[in-house]
Amino acid sequence: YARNDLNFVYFNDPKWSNMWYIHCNDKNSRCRSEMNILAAWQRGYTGRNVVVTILDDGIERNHPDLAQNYDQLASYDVNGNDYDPTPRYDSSNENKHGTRCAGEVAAVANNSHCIVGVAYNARIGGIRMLDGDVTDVVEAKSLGIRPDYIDIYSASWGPDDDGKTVDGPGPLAKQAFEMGIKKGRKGLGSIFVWASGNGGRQGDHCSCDGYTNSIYTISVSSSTENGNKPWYLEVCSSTLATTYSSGEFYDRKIVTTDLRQRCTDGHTGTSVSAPMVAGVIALALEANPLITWRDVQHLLVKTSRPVHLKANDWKTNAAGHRVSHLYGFGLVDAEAMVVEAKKWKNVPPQHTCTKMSDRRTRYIRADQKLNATITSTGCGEKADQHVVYLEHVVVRVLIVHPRRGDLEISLISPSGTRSQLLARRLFDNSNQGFRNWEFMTVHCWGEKAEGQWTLEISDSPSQLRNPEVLGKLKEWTLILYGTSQHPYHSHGSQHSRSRMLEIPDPSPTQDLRSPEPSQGPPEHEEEEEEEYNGTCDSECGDQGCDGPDADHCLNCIHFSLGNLKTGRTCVSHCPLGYFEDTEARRCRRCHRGCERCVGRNSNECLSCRRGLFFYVEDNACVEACPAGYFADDGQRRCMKCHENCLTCVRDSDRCTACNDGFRLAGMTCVPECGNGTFFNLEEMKCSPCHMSCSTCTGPRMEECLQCAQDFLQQDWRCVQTCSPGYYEGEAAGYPQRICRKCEDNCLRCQGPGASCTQCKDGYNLVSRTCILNATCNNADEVFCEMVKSNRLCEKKLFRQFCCKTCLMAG
Amino acid sequence: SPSRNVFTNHWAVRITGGREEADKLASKYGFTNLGQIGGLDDHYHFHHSRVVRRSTFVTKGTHSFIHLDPKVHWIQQQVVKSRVKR
Repeated sequence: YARNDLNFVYFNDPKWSNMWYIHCNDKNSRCRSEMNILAAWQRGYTGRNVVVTILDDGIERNHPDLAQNYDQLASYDVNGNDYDPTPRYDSSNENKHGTRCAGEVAAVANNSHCIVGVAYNARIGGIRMLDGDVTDVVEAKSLGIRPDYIDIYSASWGPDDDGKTVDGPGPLAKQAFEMGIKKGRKGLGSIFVWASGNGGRQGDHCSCDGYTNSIYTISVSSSTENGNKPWYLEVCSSTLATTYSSGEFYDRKIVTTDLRQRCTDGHTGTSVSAPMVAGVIALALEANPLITWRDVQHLLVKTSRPVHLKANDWKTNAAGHRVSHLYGFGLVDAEAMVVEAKKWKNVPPQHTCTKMSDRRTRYIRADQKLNATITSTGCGEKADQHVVYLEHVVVRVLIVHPRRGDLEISLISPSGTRSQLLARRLFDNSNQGFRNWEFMTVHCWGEKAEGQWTLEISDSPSQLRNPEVLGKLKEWTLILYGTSQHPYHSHGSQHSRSRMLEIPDPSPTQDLRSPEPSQGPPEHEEEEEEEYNGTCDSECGDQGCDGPDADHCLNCIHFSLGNLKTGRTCVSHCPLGYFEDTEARRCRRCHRGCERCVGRNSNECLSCRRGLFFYVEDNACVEACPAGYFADDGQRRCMKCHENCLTCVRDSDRCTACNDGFRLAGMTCVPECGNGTFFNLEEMKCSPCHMSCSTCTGPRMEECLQCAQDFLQQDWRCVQTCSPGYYEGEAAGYPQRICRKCEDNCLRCQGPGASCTQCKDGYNLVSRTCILNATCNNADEVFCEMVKSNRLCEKKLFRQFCCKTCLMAG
Repeated sequence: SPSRNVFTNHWAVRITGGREEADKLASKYGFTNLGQIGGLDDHYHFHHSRVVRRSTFVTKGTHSFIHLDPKVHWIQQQVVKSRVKR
């Protein structure tokens, strides 16, 4: 529990009071704020300049809580193959998921709308990739979009959590992960955050999900407000950390942004936990942008805490880390993350040490335990593979088994730490076994690699099975990841214990607000001297002193500060808020609002006090920056907007209006491209449209907006002549000629209505209309008379009604 | 029962020689080259508009000969992966 914070930050967002997982709003009670997000904000970290994207079904980029932080360059529509990740709207709001996740990361603060994101100043994008057929190509493309621009990829999806699926990334997606961690963020490594599964009720195990189970992803699980296991949560050994999320109906829920510009506090499952951690990591990246993908994982291991999370398997591993199969290393702690990140030095390079078992088949007998061991030296004989201190441990198994769900697998480290790699799964009837499936554990993090590793496999038949068909462990491989040097000690003592938090420096302006030097009395006022024979302060001048301190000087070597009322003292340099009058040897007060200055006047400022911004053109401190400048809170300066921006907010390239010749694309000013060209976001320049277009949104012929001269528009393409089945026509209010569709069943026509000249197969041309061949064949004279006298053939509805017969009959 | 694969009319192909070579090979077998797959060098995304969009079996046709082309180092017809939002 944390006591209510007296320095409570208030935001005017209507759901702010419901965000119990971030702050305490009831002054008389305790509340759950162990994630310490508010404290991280109070240290000044809000995710500024960090780019997060949500891999999902799109994000509503014009949502009032997202628009300001929306980043077009962190977005893409893989399903539609364009740059707009806006979700497809339908009556069931099926595609709300990405928007909900996005808000949790970067909903704008204090905008009177909905909620506040964990990293409310981070940039947020969306990669729309779940609203269509998901394939290995789709996943690989999505995981590799702009890896040097996007810092964090957050995904809250995966293979079915039905307790019987074993599936993970395909070969391309695996390569994309590897490429991301090797080359992303200019070599620091992309950060992939993943929601562990929701298959708790199905007895699913997140080790059967190759995404959360990957060493490249940060797998995040959830806890209820009271620290209980939520009904949906899956256990597994690859979970790294936890956040709060929804639980039973009586537990409080998480609020976030929703489709159609709304808010929601619906059930969130583990999906909300990934973006929450993505937000916390964004805060840490703001504190230290140079941390690598592995540093982020070390930071989470080091700072996450069990607090009140209830699990009966909490254990302390041999490196002293408390860890559980439900919650990994525990609840994330945003404040500890930023504090540690700030002083973090990169961990040593990662080594990989692999050892394969002998190829002897071992039978897995029902109701017995099979133990297989590998003794590892941690590859001490090869310097580039040497692992002494562990990070992730992976076990690749080839197991043949008649019913996969009956298997339970554990790994015991040389230090005796037992991780359950797989629990029994009652719904998994598959006879496919595990074919080179990789299980992963983080439970041995920090332990020594060397020694005997034991793989323990149990087979407990849950239903009647043929006793003669035994499971077989055909081979297994132990893959140890870690470092040869101690990850922290090798850098000296900068890695303190995470809970020993640094105390923020008191603001210099706060200290200096009170001394208001009077303009009246002279500094060298005569005072009655008392006898003092001791040494003077080194700042005292030739007239000596009446005491040992700087405020006992009778005159000063450098500058005197203050006056008789407030007390005066000698200083070597004047503090902030004052300038040095070298002639008078006095510290004189700057103009109100100035922090540093060269004179008393308002246009003699060099920097400004908190809440004001230095405007360089006037050398003045202003409350609001003029057009063409934005207020930089960190530097307290008005900074110039990008040369293409007319106005901007928060960053020079976060434009809100553009100069002539440019237009807004998200918050970027891109050139207004002339006729026949479009702005190519990949190449960041105007590129030619297809020759058939005069204006377009892309290079392909299907991307025309208007057609070039001598071209006609036909179904979103521009053509030189109308295709069969179309005729040349005009559209009201549209300057261009277009191809209109002929009547149904008409292959060629001369215009609208009954003007067919040729019919499709199976139709006959009758009175310039195409009618089905299968006409009635029993029309007698009386019937035909009736048809003719009622002029049924002229009525479209009745054209098929024996007309051909009657016409033929005259 | 094991779920049946659903094959799409998209392929992932590994070809050396750059985009031009990939374009040539694509057009030779009736594919459209949709470009490199993310940051994966030499990996291209091919689409065939005359192959059925989703099918439970591998459709054979002239496009199938691309599998035999010596310039193709690796090729994989894309299969729909069941993915759920959490």
